[in-house]
Amino acid sequence: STIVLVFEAPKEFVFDVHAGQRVRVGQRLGDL
Amino acid sequence: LAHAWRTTPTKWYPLPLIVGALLLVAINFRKQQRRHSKDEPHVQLDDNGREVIRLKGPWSVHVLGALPLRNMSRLWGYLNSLELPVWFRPTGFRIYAFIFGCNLEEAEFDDLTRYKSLGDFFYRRLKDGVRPIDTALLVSPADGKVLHFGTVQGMRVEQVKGMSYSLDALLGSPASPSTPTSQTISFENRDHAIVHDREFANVNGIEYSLNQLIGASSASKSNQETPPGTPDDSQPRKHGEQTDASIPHPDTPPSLSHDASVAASVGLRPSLDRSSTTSTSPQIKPQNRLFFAVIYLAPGDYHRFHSPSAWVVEKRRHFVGELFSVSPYMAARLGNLFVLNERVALLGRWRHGFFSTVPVGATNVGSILLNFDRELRTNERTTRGAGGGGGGGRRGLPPPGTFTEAVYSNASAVLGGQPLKAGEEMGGFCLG
Repeated sequence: STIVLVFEAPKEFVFDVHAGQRVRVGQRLGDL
Repeated sequence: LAHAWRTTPTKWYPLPLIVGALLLVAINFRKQQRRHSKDEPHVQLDDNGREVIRLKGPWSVHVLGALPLRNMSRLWGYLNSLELPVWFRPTGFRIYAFIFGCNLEEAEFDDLTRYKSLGDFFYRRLKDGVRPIDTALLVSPADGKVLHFGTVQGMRVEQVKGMSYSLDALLGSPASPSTPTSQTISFENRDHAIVHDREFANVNGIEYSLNQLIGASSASKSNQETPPGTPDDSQPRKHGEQTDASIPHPDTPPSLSHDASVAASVGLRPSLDRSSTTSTSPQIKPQNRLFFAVIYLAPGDYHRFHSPSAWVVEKRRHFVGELFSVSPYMAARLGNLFVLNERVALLGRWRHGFFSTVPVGATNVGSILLNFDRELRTNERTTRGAGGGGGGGRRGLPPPGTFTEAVYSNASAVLGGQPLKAGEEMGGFCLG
């Protein structure tokens, strides 16, 4: 199963993860 | 052989040279074709200018497309719902945990005999506090692997490098924001309110004009005519179970403090402007961009998903579809994977505008549950919409782009949708 997030955010938004990284519920994905 | 190799003279004839030259030309032409297809993904449009969603990939995915994946998925779910003997449960679940890398120490129950079936174990909860919620703007909605992320370019979402799919097809938005939205739709059966193409469906068997449905007046209408449901989010639903709840509703009315808390987090006032999502296509502010992220849940992962931010879910769109595997292997090979598979697009807004979360089903995990929506039924046997619409292997399924929609305007009178805090459990995936 997969979850796709699509969202609007300011252009300054940056992801704090890299492709292939393991993540857990509540872990930071991105921030301004 | 050595002697022959050394002494036999080599004679060159014109024919092999010509064949070789033709081969070189063919190889070069093929290379150019591949480069071209990577630079400009082929998008076939129908007579209305909308993209035709087809199965795209090597022969192996076409073979998979010919399999009865939905039936296999339901059979898999049935088998895994069978109650296991108590003596076998600890051993069986430990073997499963060993194979798929589950951390049993995080499971809610240390006593594994409390999980009656593999399906029950698969949908296990975690102990309180084992998943702290970060204070970042966006947090992970699930345990899993980040497959891909980035910005949406030209209303297309990149599946893998060089392969993309339409955002409209994923979320069910119209091809153009200027698409007329004044059609009147009647529904014969509220449980099967399928509306084709870009139109909208709602429940209650009442005629709604689309303008009413997506406009400000729709909220009051659906509020008045909707009996509340009483969901139980702790138990996965069985196939075929029906409820009388007509419009999704939280199990208990959300408290004002909860609404106010989410409202503060979302950065909106109760009488908020819903223009960003009550239209059928996200209207992006000039200073903003559309971002996307894809998280893959492996079979051993915790399979409930949580809210990735503080936001308000205004509507859900259920797309009945195929149930291909969504593993990274398939995602890299099967084009349109996420718009072919069965999925539930939850659309709403957060402090920066449009926000959506789309759980996508897979062969082994075809059932998607929402804690605040008992009406939702996924991976059901379907005979409607036969004809396929050219989807390629979509026997008996509604055409791609078809969805049923429910609005959550009655979930919170304050926010006009289902408010969720960051990290709040939303639902999950069940086997089959």
